[in-house]
Amino acid sequence: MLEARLEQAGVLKKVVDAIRDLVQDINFDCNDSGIALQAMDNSHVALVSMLLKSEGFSPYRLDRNIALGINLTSLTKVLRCAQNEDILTLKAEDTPDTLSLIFENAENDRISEYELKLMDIDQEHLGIPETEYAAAISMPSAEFQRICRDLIQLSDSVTIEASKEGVKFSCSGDIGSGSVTLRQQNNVDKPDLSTKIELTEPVTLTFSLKYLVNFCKASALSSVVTLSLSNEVPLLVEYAMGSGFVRFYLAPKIGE
Amino acid sequence: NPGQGSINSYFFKK
Repeated sequence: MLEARLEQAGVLKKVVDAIRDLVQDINFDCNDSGIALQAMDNSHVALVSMLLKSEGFSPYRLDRNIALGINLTSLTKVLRCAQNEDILTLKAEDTPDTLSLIFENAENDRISEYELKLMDIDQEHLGIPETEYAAAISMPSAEFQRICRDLIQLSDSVTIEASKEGVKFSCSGDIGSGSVTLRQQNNVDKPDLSTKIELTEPVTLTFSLKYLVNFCKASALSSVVTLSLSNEVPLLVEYAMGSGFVRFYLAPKIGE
Repeated sequence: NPGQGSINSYFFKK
């Protein structure tokens, strides 16, 4: 049996909003670490990996590992019935046909109970090799979102160039070209607004902007995003939460 | 999707 109580339903709502345009039918894999998800998009260009750590739930009770096969459009409909500040409890049996979602307001005078039908989803899990990235850039997630939205107006793809001087996002399309360069800077008063670049060697890679714009839907989860790059491996875009993360991996464009 | 790599070719099947 699973019983997992989350202080704020808004956390799960934001996670689902962040990934539901990329992946549709997913398994929530529940084990001792927490509730995890790994799924590729239909075209197998991007992969999303999510973990809500068991420490983030109180209580988190699980008798045996279970996979909850969920259609995210359906889950979104049920989660719309919760207020962001509601306490959310997820409950499921050991071989579940349904997932129970219970929403309680903070005053504890309203309890809503929903049952979501589960699906059998046969999903392959990919092993993600441990990677020492050549460059790791942390920056405000809103800034990254703005850059992606701006550049997609000119082109389908963006070249990300990380060097000691900074990180340059550049694109070129039918109407012209554009670039945004961010220099490393440390905002002492507001650390979340800092741009930090950890670099072992310069990297230049090109990615599809359509996917990056999609990843940016996770900006509500964290004010900071980390981009990790190495030549010839997928880009890692990570949004860290208090007790968990949403990570997106994007295969680079090749032969450009 | 010309020139677009696939994620399967980087990560291994479990």
